[in-house]
Amino acid sequence: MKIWAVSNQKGGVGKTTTVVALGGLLSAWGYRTLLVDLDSHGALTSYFKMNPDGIEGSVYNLFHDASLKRKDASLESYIVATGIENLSILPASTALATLDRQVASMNGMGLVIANALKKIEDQYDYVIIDSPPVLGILMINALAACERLILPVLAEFLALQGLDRMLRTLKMVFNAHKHPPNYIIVPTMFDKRTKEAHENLQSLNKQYPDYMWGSVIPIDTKFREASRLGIPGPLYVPTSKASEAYAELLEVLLQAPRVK
Amino acid sequence: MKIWAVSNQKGGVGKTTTVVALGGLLSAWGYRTLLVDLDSHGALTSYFKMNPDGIEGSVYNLFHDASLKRKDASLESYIVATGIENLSILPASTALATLDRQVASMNGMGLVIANALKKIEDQYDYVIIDSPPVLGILMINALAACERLILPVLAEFLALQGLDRMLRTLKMVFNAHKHPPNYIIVPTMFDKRTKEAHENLQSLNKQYPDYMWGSVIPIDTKFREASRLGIPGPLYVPTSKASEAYAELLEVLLQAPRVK
Ligand SMILES: Nc1ncnc2c1ncn2[C@@H]1O[C@H](COP(=O)(O)OP(=O)(O)OP(=O)(O)O)[C@@H](O)[C@H]1O
Ligand SMILES: Nc1ncnc2c1ncn2[C@@H]1O[C@H](COP(=O)(O)OP(=O)(O)OP(=O)(O)O)[C@@H](O)[C@H]1O
Ligand SMILES: [Mg+2]
Ligand SMILES: [Mg+2]
Repeated sequence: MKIWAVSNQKGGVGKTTTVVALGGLLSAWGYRTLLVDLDSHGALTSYFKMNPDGIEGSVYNLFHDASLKRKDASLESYIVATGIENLSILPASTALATLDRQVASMNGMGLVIANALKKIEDQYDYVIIDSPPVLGILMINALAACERLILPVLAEFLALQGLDRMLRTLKMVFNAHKHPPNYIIVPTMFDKRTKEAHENLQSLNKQYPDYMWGSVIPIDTKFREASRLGIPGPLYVPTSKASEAYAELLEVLLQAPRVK
Repeated sequence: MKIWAVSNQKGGVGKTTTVVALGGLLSAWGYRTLLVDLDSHGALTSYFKMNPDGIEGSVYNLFHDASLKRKDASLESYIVATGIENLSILPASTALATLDRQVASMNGMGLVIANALKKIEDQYDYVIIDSPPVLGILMINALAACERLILPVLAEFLALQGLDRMLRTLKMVFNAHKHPPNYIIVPTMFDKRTKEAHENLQSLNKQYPDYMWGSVIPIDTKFREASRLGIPGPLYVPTSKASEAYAELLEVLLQAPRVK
C-alpha cells in the first residue's frame, strides 16, 4: 500500500479536486483506493454527498481513540463506500476544528493517521490524504503518514508566496526525521490565455527545477460541475484536457520509485 | 473607528484580495485605514512586500503580551506603513501557526485583538481584518472584534458548502454574546461566461436573500498582476469592472448602520 498526501497551506489551489481526480482515476484503473479527509471543513466528505457536521464515525474518532490510548480502535469501522467501485473514503467531521486546542502537546498525536493506516496495509493499493489549508496537527499527520507529497499550486503571485512557506514548513516538520516525503509541484487551474500565468510558471520552473511535474492542469469549468454532481472530474468528462492532464500526472506518480 | 472582518473558512475565495481592495479604496477616499493580518500564512503581509517569516513586531507579539498579562503592551509599536497614504498594516508572523496549540484554553484569548484595537480608536477611521481559512483562535478574534463581517464566496459548489459551514460557525461562536456581527455575502471572481456560475448565484440568492450584497465582483486577471506589484487592485486598474464593483460594494458598506 502506498500513501500520498495532497497539501498546501495556501487555500483554494485545488487540493480536494486533485485528491478526487487522482482517486477516481486510480479506482477506474483497477487499484483499490482509499481517500482520507483531514480537513475539518470536510470538502472531500461533502464531495461524496456526506455531511461532515452530522457524521457518526470519522477521522475525529481516530484521534479520540488515540487520546484514550485504546488499542482496539479500528479504522475499518469508520470507512465508508463512495458508490464508485474500488473507491472508499474515511470522512472528516467538523469536530476536527477543535483538535488543535485539545491536543496542546504534540507527543505522539502527530502519528495517529500513520499508525491507523498500518492496520489496513493489505486492503488498499493506494491511500490519498486531503489536507486542510493550515499548519496544524492534521497537516502534520498528513505529512508524517505519506511517502509522497503532491503540492497543487496556482500560477499566481499570492499562491506562490504560499508555496515558499509550505516548503519551509516541510523542512521544519521533517528536521527530526531523516527523510521528508518526496514531493512534486503541480500547477492547477492554469489559464493559458494570461501572460501573468505563463510568467509565474516560468519563475516556478526556475525556482524549483527538480520538483516541478513538467506540465499543468488546465482550467476546466466542467470540473466544477462534476463537484456538484459528486463525480470525480476525470470520470465525468474523461476526454477533457484537465482529465487527460490528471491521467498524465498519475502515470508519472505511479512510475516514480518509493522514497520512504 | 469602525472594524470590519473579511472571513470564510473556505480557502482561496478572495479574502486577502478583498481586504486590500477595500483598504486601498478607503485610503484613496481619505479615510485613515488600518489593515490587520490574522492569517499565519501572512498573505496580506506579503502583499505589501514584508516577509512574515522574519518579522520583528507583529500580531503574534500582541498574543504573547496578552498571555504574560502585560498591561503596557501597545499595538502602535507593531503597526507599519504600507507606502500608501492613509493606509497602514499590522502584519502577521508565521509564528502565529503555533498559537492554537499554545492557547489551549480559550479564556480571554478570544478578545486580544478586540481589546488591542480599543487603544487606537482615535487614530483610524476604519480597520479591516484578514482572516485565515480555518476556525481557530485567530478567526474567533476576528469575529469577536468586528462589527461587520464580509463573506467572500466563489459561486462554485465546493465553495458553497463552505459558506453553509461558515454561517453555522458564526451561530456557534456567537451563542454566548447577544449580537453576531452584521454580515454581507460577496460573490467574487465571478465568471459570467459559465452556466454553472449563474446557477450557483441563483441558489445563493434564494438561500440567503437578506444577506447577499446584490451584485458580484467579476474575474479580472489584472488583480493578480496588482498583487505581484503590491498595489491594491482598484488603485492599479481604477476603471476595470472589478475595481468599479469593489467601489460599489464600499459605498454600500459605508452607508449601512452600525450594528454592535
Ligand atoms: N482544473 C480546474 N478547473 C476549474 N476549476 C477548478 C479546477 N480545479 C479545481 N477547481 C475549482 O476551484 C475551487 C477550489 O478547488 P478546491 O476546493 O479543490 O481547492 P482546495 O485547495 O481544496 O481548497 P481549500 O484550501 O479550501 O481546501 C473549487 O470550486 C473547484 O471546483
Ligand atoms: N476578482 C479577481 N479576479 C481574478 N483573480 C482574483 C480576483 N480576486 C482574487 N483573485 C486571485 O485569486 C487568488 C485567491 O485570492 P486570495 O488569496 O485573495 O484568497 P483568500 O481567500 O485570501 O485565500 P486564503 O484562503 O489562502 O487566505 C489570488 O491569487 C488572487 O490574486
Ligand atoms: Mg480542500
Ligand atoms: Mg488570504
